[in-house]
Amino acid sequence: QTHFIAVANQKGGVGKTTTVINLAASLAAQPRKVLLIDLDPQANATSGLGIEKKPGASVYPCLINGLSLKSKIRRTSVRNLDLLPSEMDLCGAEIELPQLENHLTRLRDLINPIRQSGRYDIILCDCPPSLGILTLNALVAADQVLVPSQCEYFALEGLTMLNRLIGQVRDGGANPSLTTLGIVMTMFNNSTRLSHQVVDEVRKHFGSQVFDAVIPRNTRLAEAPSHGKAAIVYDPNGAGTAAYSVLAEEVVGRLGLN
Amino acid sequence: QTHFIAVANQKGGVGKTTTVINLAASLAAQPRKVLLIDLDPQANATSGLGIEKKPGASVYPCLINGLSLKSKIRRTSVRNLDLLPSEMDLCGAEIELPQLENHLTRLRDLINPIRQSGRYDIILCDCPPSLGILTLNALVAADQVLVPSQCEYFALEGLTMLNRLIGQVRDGGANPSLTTLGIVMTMFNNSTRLSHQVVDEVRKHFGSQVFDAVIPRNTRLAEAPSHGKAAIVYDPNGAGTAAYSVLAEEVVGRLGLN
Ligand SMILES: Nc1ncnc2c1ncn2[C@@H]1O[C@H](COP(=O)(O)OP(=O)(O)OP(=O)(O)O)[C@@H](O)[C@H]1O
Ligand SMILES: Nc1ncnc2c1ncn2[C@@H]1O[C@H](COP(=O)(O)OP(=O)(O)OP(=O)(O)O)[C@@H](O)[C@H]1O
Ligand SMILES: [Mg+2]
Ligand SMILES: [Mg+2]
Repeated sequence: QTHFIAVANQKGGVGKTTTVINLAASLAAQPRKVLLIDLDPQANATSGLGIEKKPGASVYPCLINGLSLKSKIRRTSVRNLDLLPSEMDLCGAEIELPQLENHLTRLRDLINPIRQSGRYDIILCDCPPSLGILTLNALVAADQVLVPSQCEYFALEGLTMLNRLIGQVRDGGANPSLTTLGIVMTMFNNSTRLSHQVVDEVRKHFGSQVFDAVIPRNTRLAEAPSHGKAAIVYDPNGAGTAAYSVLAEEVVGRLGLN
Repeated sequence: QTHFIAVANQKGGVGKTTTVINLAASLAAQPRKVLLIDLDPQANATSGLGIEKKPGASVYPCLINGLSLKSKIRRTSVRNLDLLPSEMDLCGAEIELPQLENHLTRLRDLINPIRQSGRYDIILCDCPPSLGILTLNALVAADQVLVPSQCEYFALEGLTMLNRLIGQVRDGGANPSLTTLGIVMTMFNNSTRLSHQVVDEVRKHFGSQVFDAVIPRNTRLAEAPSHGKAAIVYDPNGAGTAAYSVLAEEVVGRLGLN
């Protein structure tokens, strides 16, 4: 069975891409077979893994014309981790997709053959910072949603909005089995009162949905993408890498994988 | 004459809202008469100024039905600073607006009467982290674009994409006089090599477009919104507040205001 996890939050800069790359790399090291889908036109997950952004190489032509995704899958430098890259064309999807038939289920239908092939244990999908058509496609295709959230005030405000949308996708029938896998607190700064206040507030509201693992603010995590590497490769003994390995263990536990 | 400045960057979490709130408050203190438009469905600028998010209170009904914006304008606790608030309904605009006539010029046409009234010296518009229909409306209505950018690798990548879009809006005829007012580097951390590298890289590529003023990473800037206050009120003598006052001086200089 393949688990499809959408990593989403419409609040910008909360650590979606950093979480997707480093969680994927940690899961691949367990080892699990992982596919990372970059559904953000910014293509940060693509460049963060050292893959060149090439026009035509993204899922865009598949979403619009129904072409198979298989030919777009790339190997990365991380063993057991493949990538469906993104590039600029994907920008066009936000305007063009809504005008097509079945515009909400296109990604789901494209992914189904890959799911059935059993080639991957886990699919992780990086979403753009919006609740537009690309994020909606990911929520309809996904089994679960993983929500990274910064330990800051503005990020706190956005969680209710996202939870409401997840409920609408589930209860509205577009994806009746969609659940929230959990909320992971990121960029935690132990020396600021704000970080502690926000984490307490999120745990108060969302209880056990919040992962125990908390990702610290750690410069090496921000440096790694400029070298095209996951932190597990760039800074194998760092605090950021360790936190993502702990998160990977917790994710596997919540998915019921051995 | 009223200057309309769109504060935009599709990269998430780069400090757009923090810049809009604190630049607006610094300009209002000069004093200038300032209108802040919150065009982001997350409504962070609205809550960051202590204004309640009420359904129906945003520009959304005006964009869709052509109602006058005048009735939506709210006073804030900052003298000389008014706000056009946002709320959840604005989410609907991303899907509904593209299906309407003149969907790119709706904000421009709504703003024109306010511009002509001469009531404000400067209009600042906070944009969501995407290049969707709301940001496009702001770019078509604006005279200039102010681009906040974090001192981090992923933010660097997004600048070229945004520059290309600004060029398309100008050269494609939607807004022939649109120019970039400047790029302001935010969340600069003096003790990391990454911050210095990114600032050097941006100055190398974009030269004099980059403001001299650099906004430091400063916790008080992140705390202020949870009190519904601009930093100039919450932390009047802080480094963040000082940096935004310097930026306000530079903005006024570039606009050619006395
Ligand atoms: N734990 C961390 N410690 C330090 N820096 C981090 C951490 N996590 C992410 N960053 C940095 O913070 C910035 C925002 O993170 P990232 O780009 O992953 O967020 P995002 O949610 O994917 O953004 P967007 O909304 O634009 O897609 C990046 O420059 C990233 O390198
Ligand atoms: N100079 C700064 N120092 C410290 N924290 C900052 C600074 N500027 C912004 N922040 C914090 O960083 C986070 C991101 O900033 P902000 O929300 O203003 O960015 P944004 O670009 O408007 O995000 P979005 O893309 O979601 O609209 C917020 O929690 C904010 O409080
Ligand atoms: Mg991202
Ligand atoms: Mg914002």
